[in-house]
Amino acid sequence: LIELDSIAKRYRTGPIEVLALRDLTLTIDRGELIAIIGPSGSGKTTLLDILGCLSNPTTGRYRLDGADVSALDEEALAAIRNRMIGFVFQTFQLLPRHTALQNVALPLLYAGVGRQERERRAAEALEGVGLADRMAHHPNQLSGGQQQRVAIARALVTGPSLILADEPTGNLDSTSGREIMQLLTSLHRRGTTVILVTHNQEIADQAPRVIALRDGRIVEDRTAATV
Amino acid sequence: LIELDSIAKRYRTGPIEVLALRDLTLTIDRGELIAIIGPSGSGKTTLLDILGCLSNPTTGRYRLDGADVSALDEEALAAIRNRMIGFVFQTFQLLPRHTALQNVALPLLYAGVGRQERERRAAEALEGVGLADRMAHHPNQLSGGQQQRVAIARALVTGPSLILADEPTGNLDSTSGREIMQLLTSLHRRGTTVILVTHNQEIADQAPRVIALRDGRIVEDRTAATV
Ligand SMILES: Nc1ncnc2c1ncn2[C@@H]1O[C@H](COP(=O)(O)OP(=O)(O)OP(=O)(O)O)[C@@H](O)[C@H]1O
Ligand SMILES: Nc1ncnc2c1ncn2[C@@H]1O[C@H](COP(=O)(O)OP(=O)(O)OP(=O)(O)O)[C@@H](O)[C@H]1O
Ligand SMILES: [Mg+2]
Ligand SMILES: [Mg+2]
Repeated sequence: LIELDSIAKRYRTGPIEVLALRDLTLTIDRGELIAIIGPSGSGKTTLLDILGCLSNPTTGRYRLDGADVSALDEEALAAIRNRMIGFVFQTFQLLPRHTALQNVALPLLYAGVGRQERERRAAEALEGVGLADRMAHHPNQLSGGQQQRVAIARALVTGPSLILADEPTGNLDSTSGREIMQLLTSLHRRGTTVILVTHNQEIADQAPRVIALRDGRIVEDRTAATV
Repeated sequence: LIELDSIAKRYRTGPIEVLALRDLTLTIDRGELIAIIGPSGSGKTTLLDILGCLSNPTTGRYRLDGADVSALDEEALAAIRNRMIGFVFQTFQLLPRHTALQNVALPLLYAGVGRQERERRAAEALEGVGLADRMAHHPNQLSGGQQQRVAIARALVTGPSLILADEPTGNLDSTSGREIMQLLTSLHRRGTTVILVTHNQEIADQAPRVIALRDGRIVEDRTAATV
């Protein structure tokens, strides 16, 4: 499903220049469940953004589902993101002037789904993360962990085939974190490819494959002997 | 140092009404190190905001250092916050158009410290959280954990007597999290009162006193037998 070939990512703005990823090569098959771990600043978010077609590598090649992503224009990329990818952002990125329900329904709006069906599916996604009683709240009327769960619900609502989650349990108590993992692992069992960035060893332990980054490189790529 | 007496907090905006804290009574002595734990949505941030004079209780009384906080106007509260409190926000709340150094220097600017001294102390605070090489970056040029560490440095830069930290390690790998805890516990040993909200049991275990919230109430207030 995913082939990264000698990927590098350099950020350059004025005097600031950072080589966030260096010569990274990686293959991921359809249906895998992978945890990406590594120190703060090691390039995890940068890698996930490239996988999610949100950011272009500086050099190297990214083939997603056989297609060379760098050859695609923004419109084609947006269609791919909407059609097949669900992304949970490390900083949530909810729309402040919209309710939880409206935020979760947004990907369905882009996909052309009618209003009644959108609201039904968004409500169902919010129930799935324990927020049935917070649907009418705006983000600033939600706790940190509730905002994170809205971001998770939004990433799942279109039933994407690839879920990219950047530290989805960072603001959650262990019980809520476990509920989220149950949600993700059940989607995985039904064939969804799930890639999680996490700082939580308990979460990483549940993934059959763990990729460790350090200073923009892959330093370890371990697959559990038996799953 | 801190006396909360029958504190309640109700949020009400249009149709939304939530009783976030209910009849909460609590005493905290100068120099304590306390962890506040509890499920997502249980009222931890709401409690911390009241302790930090950022939010007024709906009913009940808050005495800080002997003074009734509800009797003070916004100017007096701002002076207290600047002079004695360092606050690490769950969502960081960095100024996007300012560098890491400028963000960390801001409390010193409010305190009337001259520019050269501000920059020296801000640089020192950033070195203390491992960000010596990121001082000129803006928040959107930093990783999630780096933004969190800038927020921590900013909370410490004035040498406050009370530190309130809302999930300070949520976006940090275990090594960086441990470094932050070493920083906070060393300040505690030198007399600073430290109150941390955390979802991380390892962090909670390092506090002599742990307060557990559920549905806006204190359900447990445990002090370790020996420290
Ligand atoms: N401005 C607001 N208007 C309405 N309800 C609010 C508002 N802010 C918070 N709430 C609600 O108050 C409750 C407590 O929120 P709080 O942010 O204190 O929780 P928390 O314990 O910090 O949770 P987390 O661990 O997820 O950060 C939540 O149920 C939340 O939905
Ligand atoms: N726009 C940018 N301009 C310059 N440098 C950047 C930019 N975005 C990120 N960086 C740098 O690139 C490096 C990798 O960032 P990234 O966000 O991928 O780290 P991360 O592994 O997700 O860290 P964390 O665990 O703290 O979230 C960091 O050192 C960061 O300072
Ligand atoms: Mg990150
Ligand atoms: Mg909170």
